[in-house]
Amino acid sequence: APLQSQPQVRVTFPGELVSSISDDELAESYLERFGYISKRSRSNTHVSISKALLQMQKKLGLNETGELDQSTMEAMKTPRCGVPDVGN
Amino acid sequence: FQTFEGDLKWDHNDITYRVLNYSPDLDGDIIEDAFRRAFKVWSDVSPLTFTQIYSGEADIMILFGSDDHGDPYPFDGKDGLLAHAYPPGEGVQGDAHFDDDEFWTLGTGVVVKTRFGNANGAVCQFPFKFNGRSYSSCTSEGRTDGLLWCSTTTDYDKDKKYGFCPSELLYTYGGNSDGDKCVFPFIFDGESYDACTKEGRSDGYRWCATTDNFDKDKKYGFCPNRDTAVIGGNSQGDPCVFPFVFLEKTYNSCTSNGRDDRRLWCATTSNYDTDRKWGFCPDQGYSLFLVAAHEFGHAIGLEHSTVRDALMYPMYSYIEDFQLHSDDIEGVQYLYGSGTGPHPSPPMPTTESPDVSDKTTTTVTTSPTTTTEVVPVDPTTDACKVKAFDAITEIEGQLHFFKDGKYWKASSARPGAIKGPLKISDTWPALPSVIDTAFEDLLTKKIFFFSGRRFWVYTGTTVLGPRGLEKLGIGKDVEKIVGSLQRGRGKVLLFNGDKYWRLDVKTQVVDKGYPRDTEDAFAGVPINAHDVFLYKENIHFCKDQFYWRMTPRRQVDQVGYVKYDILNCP
Repeated sequence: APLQSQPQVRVTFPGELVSSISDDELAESYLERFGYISKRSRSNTHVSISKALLQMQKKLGLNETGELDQSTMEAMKTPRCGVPDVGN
Repeated sequence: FQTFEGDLKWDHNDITYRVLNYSPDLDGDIIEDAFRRAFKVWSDVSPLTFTQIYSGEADIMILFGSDDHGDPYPFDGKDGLLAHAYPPGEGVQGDAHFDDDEFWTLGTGVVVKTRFGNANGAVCQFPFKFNGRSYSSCTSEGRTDGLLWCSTTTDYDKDKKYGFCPSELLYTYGGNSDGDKCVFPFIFDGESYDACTKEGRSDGYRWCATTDNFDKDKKYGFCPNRDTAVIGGNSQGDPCVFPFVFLEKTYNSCTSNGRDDRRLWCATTSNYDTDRKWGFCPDQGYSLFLVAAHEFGHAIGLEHSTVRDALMYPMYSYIEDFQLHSDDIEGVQYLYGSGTGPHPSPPMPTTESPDVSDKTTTTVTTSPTTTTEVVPVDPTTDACKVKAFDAITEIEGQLHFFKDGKYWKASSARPGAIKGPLKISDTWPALPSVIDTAFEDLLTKKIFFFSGRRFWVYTGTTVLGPRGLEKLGIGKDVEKIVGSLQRGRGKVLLFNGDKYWRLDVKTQVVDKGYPRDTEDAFAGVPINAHDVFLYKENIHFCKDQFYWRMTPRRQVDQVGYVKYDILNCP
C-alpha cells in the first residue's frame, strides 16, 4: 500500500457513454422501452409514471411503492433481455 | 409464466436452428456447445427437438451483432440489453440476436480454448506456473516466434501440457479463407495494414486479409479476440498493450486509476496519454448458455415470467448449477405438452414379446379394446426400411450399404437403382455379419473391412486376416473403428467417434501424432457419428438416419436423410 494517499485523478475517457441523464429520465426511458408506458402517454406527469412504476415493480417482484426508490433504480440498471415485459 | 398474445407457438415440434455468425469472444465450438445445451434445456421437458442446419432458412436464426444489427431494435453497447428474440413464426419471428458488445463467456470469466500444442484443445488454466512464475493470461514467454500460449493445467513445469491461444497469427474465423491465419502486412484499398482492422466495415468486427493483398485476392477472415481483448471503450476487441503509459506513469497490468467506479481498464497502445485508445479489461462476462436458454424460451413462445428464480425472468443473474424452474416447465408444457422427457424409452408391448434379436417390431392395435398384436418386421429385405446402416462405403464406383449380414449396391450414375440385398458371406466369406466400416484403397484396390477390434484385407478373392487393431498401432482401449476416409497418397483416416488416426496403407501402421480429436479437425459434425465415409469427394458423417456432409474444405454444407438424399428412396 502507498505510504501516503495520493489525490485521485478522474479522467473522462473518450468514447465512454457518460450518462448525463437524470434518474427520472432514465426511468421514463426504461418504462417506455419495456412497454410500461407508451410514447403517446409519456407526458411527464407524475401520476402516469407512478402507475407505470407500480406495474413494473409488480412484474419484477419488487416492493410496490410506485416511487423511484433505490431498489427500483438498481433493477433498471441490471443487465437484462431486450424483449419488452408488456405488450408486443 | 406468460405466453405471447394469442399463444404464439410453432406448428411443428422438430425445430431447426442455424448459427449465422460467431462472437470473437469464444471459440466456435464452445458457442455451438452453449447453444446445444441451451436448446436441450427445453427439449428435455417438452416434445420439441432442435436440429442445427448449416444452410437455408431455419426456424430459429441466431446471430451476434451490435448497435444497429439489421432489425428495428438496436443494442446499447456493453451491459444494459444483452440479447433479444422473437416469438415463433415466419421470417424474423423465432430468431435470436446476441449483443456482441457484451463479453460472452460461460459466466465465470474468459474461456480460452487452445489449439495445437499437446492438450487436445483443452482450455487454459489461469493462473498457471511456468519457470516458477505465475501467469494470469496467455504469454509468449519461452518462445521466439511471438505466439501466445498457455498451460492447460495449473503447473506447466510439472505437467507440460500446453496449447496455443486465440490469435490472428494462428487462425481466423468466418470470412472466406477457411480459417487461414492473417498475413501482415496486407493491402486494403491501397493502404498497408500491420494488424487486424475495423476499416471498411460498419459492424465493428476486426478482420484481416489472409493473403498479402486483399484488393487483388479478396481473401479475408475475422480476427479472434485475444484473452486480453478489451470490451467497450474506444477499442473494442483490441488487446491491451503492456506496459502502457497513463499520466506519465507506466502500467504492466489493468488498472482502475483515473476512474471512480473501480472498473479495470487498460490502454490498447503503448501510450494512453498520446493515443487515448483504451477499453475495459475482461470481467466475468455473461454466460452465453444462460442467456441463450432464456432467449430460446422466447423463440418457442414464452414471454417474461414474474417469478424471480425462473429462467424467463427478464434480468440476468449467473447460476452455477442451472436447473430449469417449475414455472418455465409449466410454461413450455402449456404450449407443447410434456413430451417424453430427456431419455425416452421404447413403448412396452402389452403381450409377450417375440424374439427380436435380429428384427424390430411394429405394434398394431386392431381396436382400442382388443389385445395388441405384435407383428415382426424384417427391415433388411428393403434398404429403404433400414433406419441406420452398419457401414456405407464406395467400392468400384458403387456405394455399398452394409447391414446385418447383407448389403446393397447403389450406382451414383443411376440414382434410385438399388441392387440387393446380397449376402456378405457370398461375396466376402471370411467376414462377420456386422461391418463397422470398410474402404477401398484407391491405389491397390485392396478392400479393408473392420468389425469390432478385428480387420480383414481383401485383394480380389484373397483374404488376409482377421488381425487385431493393435497390429495397426491402435490401442486396446479402442473398441472399434466406425468410419474411414481415403486421403490420397496411401493414407486413410480411421475414426472411432471423438478420435481419429491416420493409417499408412502401405505399412499398415498409424502415423505418429495420432489419435487426434475429431472435433478439432471436423467442426460442426456429431462426434458420436456411427459411420464416416467419402462419397463424391465429400465427407459424410452419419448419425441415426441423418448425415452431415462436409466439403473437402471441411465446411458442413448439408444435413440430410441417408434414405432420401443418398439412397434416393421414394
